[in-house]
Amino acid sequence: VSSEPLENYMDNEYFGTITIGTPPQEFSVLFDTGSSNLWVPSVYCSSTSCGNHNRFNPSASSSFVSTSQSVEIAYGTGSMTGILGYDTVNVAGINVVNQIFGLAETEPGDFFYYMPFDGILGLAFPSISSSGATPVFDNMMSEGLVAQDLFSVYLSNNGQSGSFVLFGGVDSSYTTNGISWIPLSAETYWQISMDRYMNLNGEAVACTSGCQAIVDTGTSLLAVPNNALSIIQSTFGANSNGEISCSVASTLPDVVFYINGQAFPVPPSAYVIQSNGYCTLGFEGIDIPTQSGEIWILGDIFIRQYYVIFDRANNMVGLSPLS
Amino acid sequence: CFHKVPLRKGKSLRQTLREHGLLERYLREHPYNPASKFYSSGG
Repeated sequence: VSSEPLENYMDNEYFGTITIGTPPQEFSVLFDTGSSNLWVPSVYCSSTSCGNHNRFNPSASSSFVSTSQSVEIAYGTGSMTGILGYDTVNVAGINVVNQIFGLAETEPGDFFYYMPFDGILGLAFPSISSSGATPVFDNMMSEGLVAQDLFSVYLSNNGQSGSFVLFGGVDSSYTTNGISWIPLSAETYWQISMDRYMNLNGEAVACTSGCQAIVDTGTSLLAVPNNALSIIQSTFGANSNGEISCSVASTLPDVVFYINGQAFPVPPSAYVIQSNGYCTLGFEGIDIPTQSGEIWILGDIFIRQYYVIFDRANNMVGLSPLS
Repeated sequence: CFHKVPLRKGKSLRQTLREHGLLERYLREHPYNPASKFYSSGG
């Protein structure tokens, strides 16, 4: 049984469209560099909640091949369950034949009705893929469907339009400020080694002896270890909910992530979230036990500042400043 | 020869639940844990 948790996707806002099957059935999916499986709801899920989403109908696809292997998609205290199957998946005009994916059959409760996307397309490494299912991009590479074994992500800073995932290439119009290449420290997630995190006035306040960072389009905020979160909130004068005075938000300096000897700043316009008259730091606490040290997650707040190239050929992440 | 998927920005689940007055109940029944996907994947 493979497992794909959903509850940590509650802040994600960027979705794209893929099709599965012959003739094609359309789905809105989250392109997630923090996981490796593809799954969508299926017609076997007949509840009202599933009815609000596109559901894959295997019997309507002439290219579908079933399996008896089950899949479980954890969702808070409940879970979606389903089966694995194979079919043709079309992503950005690329036809990936015999792509394995999960077909969700049951759903956990009424909340799923409001989930803004139908499924998830994981873009991390096969080593973390549930059930050993080959990720979509691995099939693209092995079948020679992409010109280069890399993909890149641009998230528009205003968040309204222009965002994209580009398969097989780098759009040079987004790299005019140069590309910093960072070697991966693990071939699991898109994981890199971070030297330190500097806050306000150039003071190293967290990750002071180095730590690990994951570049994750499936995380919205900057997720940091809880002990680091306390320090960061303290240095900003924020309360335990991360709230700060909106009157000072625009006067705050950049926070800086030092990676591979280079500085990657994030301005307050990116890391302060204004909503309903309140200002909140875009940091959240996360503790992941690991043998390789504490883990930080660089989510959409970070990615909106950099055009990110995920290079499978060289196991590197490329970051190009967008401003 | 680019293969580009445009991404659109929509309301997050949190935003929608808040608008429907369901966020508190959701968080009570499903404690938010951004680490959960990293636990389960075995990475």
